[in-house]
Amino acid sequence: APTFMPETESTPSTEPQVDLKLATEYLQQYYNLEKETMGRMKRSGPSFTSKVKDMQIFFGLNATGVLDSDTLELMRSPRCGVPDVED
Amino acid sequence: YSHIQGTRWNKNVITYSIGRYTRDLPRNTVDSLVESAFSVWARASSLTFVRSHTRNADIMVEFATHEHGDLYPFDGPRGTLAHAFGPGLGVGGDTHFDDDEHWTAGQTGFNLFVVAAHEFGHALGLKHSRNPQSLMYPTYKSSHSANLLSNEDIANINALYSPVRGRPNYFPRHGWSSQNNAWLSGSLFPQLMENKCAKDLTFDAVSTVGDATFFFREKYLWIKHNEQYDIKEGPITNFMPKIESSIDAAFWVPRRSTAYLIHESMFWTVKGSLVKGKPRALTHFGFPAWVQDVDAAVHVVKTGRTLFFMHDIYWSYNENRRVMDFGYPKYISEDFPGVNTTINAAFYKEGFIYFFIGPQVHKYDYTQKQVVEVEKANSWLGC
Repeated sequence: APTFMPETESTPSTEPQVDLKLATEYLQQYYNLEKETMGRMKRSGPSFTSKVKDMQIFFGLNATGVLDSDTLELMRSPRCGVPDVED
Repeated sequence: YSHIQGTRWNKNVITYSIGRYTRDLPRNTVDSLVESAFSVWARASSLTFVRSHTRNADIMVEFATHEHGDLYPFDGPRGTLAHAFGPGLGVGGDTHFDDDEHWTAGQTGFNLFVVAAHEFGHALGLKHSRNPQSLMYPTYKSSHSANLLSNEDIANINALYSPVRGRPNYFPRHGWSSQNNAWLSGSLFPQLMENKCAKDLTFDAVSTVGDATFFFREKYLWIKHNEQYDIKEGPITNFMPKIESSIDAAFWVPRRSTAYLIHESMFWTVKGSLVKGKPRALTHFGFPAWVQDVDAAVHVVKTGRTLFFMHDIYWSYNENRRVMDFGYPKYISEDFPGVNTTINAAFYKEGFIYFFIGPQVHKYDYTQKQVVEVEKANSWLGC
């Protein structure tokens, strides 16, 4: 009988949002990204992009500032909770 | 602690205590894995770690989930595995593990030994490294080379904690090379060894080899033939050129007329007086990967078992079936009443195990399960 797979259906439509939330929390915890008081974090905001670059440089990835698949995969890796940069 | 070069402890002897345990592993296994993780740094530096059972140790080790009282809540399975605070009073040095993870001593789940060694690097003042080969690399890796620490890690910890000047060193295998120990090398060495009857003489390993008894200390060797006290002595390399290191543990299996000499995570096989082939890894006996060295080893002819002692635990290896017995490691003190401290060397003869502990030898009756006599270690050299 056909099997209903809700995750498969929902992932594509929310993935950018999920990625952005993951990346934002990651950069806030490990790269001192300031928490935005109002409104949502923009992928293209100057501080967000520069923090993505910081993280890409730290891990030796292409420092594009863009949330590409390598960057997201690394953000999903289990890791130590101590920040990578001075607090 | 000090802020002069980033935070570090202002002392070389640091205490730790384990508060809340995980249910993923037996308590004594958690104890041993944590101790081994500290030993990684002790071996590479002049630091010493002492276990305490109070809550005011320098480094408190805890397993906790989500919000656990330090403003840095954990996040459930995966994600953040653990964190540690740099040296300091109060929460300084404290190390927390996310108990929503599955903690193991092997390849599955998250290996507690590996993660703990990383976090203790932070507790000592180290930061994350960009070098994927470094233990201080931020993301978890389940497989590591036998040497957990990269050269960078070793350089960084010794940049923070310079060796303690002028402190005599009796156990250089804890990371001190004999070079910085004038009285063991250079002009004094022969003189000391000639004085083999020194009151506080201790041995690293003692074993039968053929019809003689070998006593190892540092890179020096005494050989006693049968019970005569005309003892040959000299650097180990004089007798076994292939062996250029000290020996931590040694045992003799009469049935094979073979001796096994262990140094850190490697061992040599000796037949007659010849060292056979190349050294092999301790994992040959079936140890878990986190076992990097043993304190003592002894083969008990009566049971066909070889016992390996490390800190306060021991393993039992079945020489007939060539497998490690199930249910090990176990506490030494539980199975060997009266033997409740680290063992330097062990020697089996006619139903007795002789535990060399510091300058003393505790004669243990294997059948009666009790220590029946204590004598001086140097009496074995006829002193």
